[in-house]
Amino acid sequence: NVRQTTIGSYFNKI
Amino acid sequence: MFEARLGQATILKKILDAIKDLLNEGTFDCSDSGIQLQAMDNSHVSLVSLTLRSDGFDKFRCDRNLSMGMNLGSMAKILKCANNEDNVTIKAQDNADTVTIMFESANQEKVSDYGMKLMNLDQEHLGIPETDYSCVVRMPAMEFARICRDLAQFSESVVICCTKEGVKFSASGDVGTANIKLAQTGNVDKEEEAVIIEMQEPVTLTFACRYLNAFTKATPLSTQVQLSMCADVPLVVEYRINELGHIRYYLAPKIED
Repeated sequence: NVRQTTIGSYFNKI
Repeated sequence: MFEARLGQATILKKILDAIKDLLNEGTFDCSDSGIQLQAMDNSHVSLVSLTLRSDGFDKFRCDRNLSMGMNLGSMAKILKCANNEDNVTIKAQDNADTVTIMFESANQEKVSDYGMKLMNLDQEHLGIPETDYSCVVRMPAMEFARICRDLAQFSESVVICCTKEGVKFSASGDVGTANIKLAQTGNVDKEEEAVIIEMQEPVTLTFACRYLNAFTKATPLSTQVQLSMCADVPLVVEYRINELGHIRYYLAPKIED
């Protein structure tokens, strides 16, 4: 099963 | 006071075309150094980062840092009113709630201005970490657009596999399978037609075709596109805008559960 990740899981809020 | 002037409206039209399918609205952060926009698409799968350097404009004045939230659909409507060769000037007073976009024909005989309400967008900024990418591919932007369009017929996802021999784009679905391999260009006569691969380590990643196709709306801005990849981090798709800046799209990968 392939799952789409989100940008928020790689880049942090500043 | 903020004022930025470009010699040709066509560049701004192309920039807007490159972002408006992904973003409904965006905040243009203006400072001495230029204009920046950073925003995620609605699903937070991709991030658009646009940089326009002040020295790329015919005229640029920014007395005080300014954030202008704009509805990109409205901006597109206004830009439709410009001829490609028109000069375009974007103006705003400090703390204004409207922006003025002005077009002037090359012979100065037609001058039009459009006012647009600014929006207060509460957009979060993300810090993009410095990354040492395992593979960086430069290739003709038209070729990349063609590959994304072709593979989208076969699957929602495309697998990009980069080795020192070349880069392979694959998709498989109900119709069957598709594989497109590009080898690194041997003799580069024309730089804009070259495929150049800088590889530290081979990498294989899976991405949603829908977003890749949205990124290729930037194709008219640049002859070449650069893909930067590293295991388990977002892909960077970069289009340089000649003498003005760049647009970078970050796309979160699909991963095996």
